Amino acid sequence: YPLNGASRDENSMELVQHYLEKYYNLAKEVKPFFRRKDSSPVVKKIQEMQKFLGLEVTGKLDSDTLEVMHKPRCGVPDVGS
Amino acid sequence: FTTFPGMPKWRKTHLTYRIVNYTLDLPRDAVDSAIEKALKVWEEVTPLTFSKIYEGEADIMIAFAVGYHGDFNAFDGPGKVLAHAYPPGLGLYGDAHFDDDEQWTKDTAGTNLFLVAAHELGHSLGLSHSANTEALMYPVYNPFTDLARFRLSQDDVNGIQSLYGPPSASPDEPVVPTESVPPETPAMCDPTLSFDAVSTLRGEFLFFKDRHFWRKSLRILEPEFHLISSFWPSLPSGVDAAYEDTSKDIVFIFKRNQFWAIRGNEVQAGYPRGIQTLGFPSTVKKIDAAVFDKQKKKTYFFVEDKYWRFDEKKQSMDPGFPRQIVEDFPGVDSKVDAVFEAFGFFYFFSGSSQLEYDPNARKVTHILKSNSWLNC
Repeated sequence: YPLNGASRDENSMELVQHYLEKYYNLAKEVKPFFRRKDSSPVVKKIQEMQKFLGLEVTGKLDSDTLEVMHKPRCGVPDVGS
Repeated sequence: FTTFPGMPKWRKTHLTYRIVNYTLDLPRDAVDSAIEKALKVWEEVTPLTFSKIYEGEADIMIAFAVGYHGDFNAFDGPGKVLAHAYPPGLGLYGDAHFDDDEQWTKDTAGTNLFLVAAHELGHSLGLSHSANTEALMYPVYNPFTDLARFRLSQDDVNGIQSLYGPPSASPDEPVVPTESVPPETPAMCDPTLSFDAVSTLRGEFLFFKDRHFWRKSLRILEPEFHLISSFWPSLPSGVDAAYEDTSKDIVFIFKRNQFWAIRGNEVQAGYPRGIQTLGFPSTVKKIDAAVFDKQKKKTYFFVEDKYWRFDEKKQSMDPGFPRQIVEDFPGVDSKVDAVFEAFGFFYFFSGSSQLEYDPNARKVTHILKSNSWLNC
């Protein structure tokens, strides 16, 4: 079985990618960068999400941010059409 | 708050909605009232009014679905996405979909349907999400919302009023209302409660007040509370009088010098008509109350301290009227707000009091509170 850390990390990366694509208009072509959380488009999108949701804008996937992203919500995007 | 790109909004203030299907998590009437309550949240701060239709295409189609449900926006099982809705427009636009993989509840033990519906209907009216964590339009569901004291945040009100403006008096009401505008929905058990009009309807009792009415069945303890417009969209609010002609299965509703005929949910074609068509002189500007006497097939119309008698068979006013109310209804000596007939008695409503009148004994047999029928 993969180490817990790795699978959890993998899961949260998928969650973040899906969340940013669905709610923050993260363009799908950014995919190659996604493996590196520190790629600037992704960081910018994480910061945009944290700002909108009233979280501390760190650009990092801290536990507060992940916690809010796991919460039930409306399916309508937060930005864009 | 934010609106959708291009700021789509409805170009009319009276909208229709239809609940296309129901979740099995709740009784149907609980779903009906959750949706009605959610619409009322927006109705109270805008000029918008809503009426429910039961078939065909409504402006706002409300549906429960799981997984893929035909709009390229599949639901995702329990949790995560609870529901979504589309901004104002034709077809799919304006519609609201609820994920039936959630456990919909009246409280917050599961996902509260009223709360999510109020949010989604905000989208159906043109609001997008708000970054204000206190706002109803904040995207993340808050299970700790105090439902008993739920109110829109100022951010929500600012947002919806940026699209539709504040509530306006309806065109046929004076800009500065002559009577005090009710601060909020009337309290059913307020001991000072008075009614605009009362009527029977197919064995039930309707108590009209401002924009709403209570519907009381003798078989069910608790009365229902509805917007008049949710049953009869073309009827005005603040009606003056109402009576049921049981021989025709029609309820006649009066406001100022006009009257409407309704059969069940349907307003009959050819109405409103002028009250002068019933034979009233032009000096009569409005009716205070009306009641149909099914024994005699006559209808009594009460106007200030006098009353007229209308022969429903001949369809004309009886000669020798108007007469003084108190002469023919001893003990009924104050202005009549409303009246209906039940169990062989006439119930006259005047302010917060109700007189039970026995037409055979020709006397008042009981004095009650006006809201005594509402199980207070």
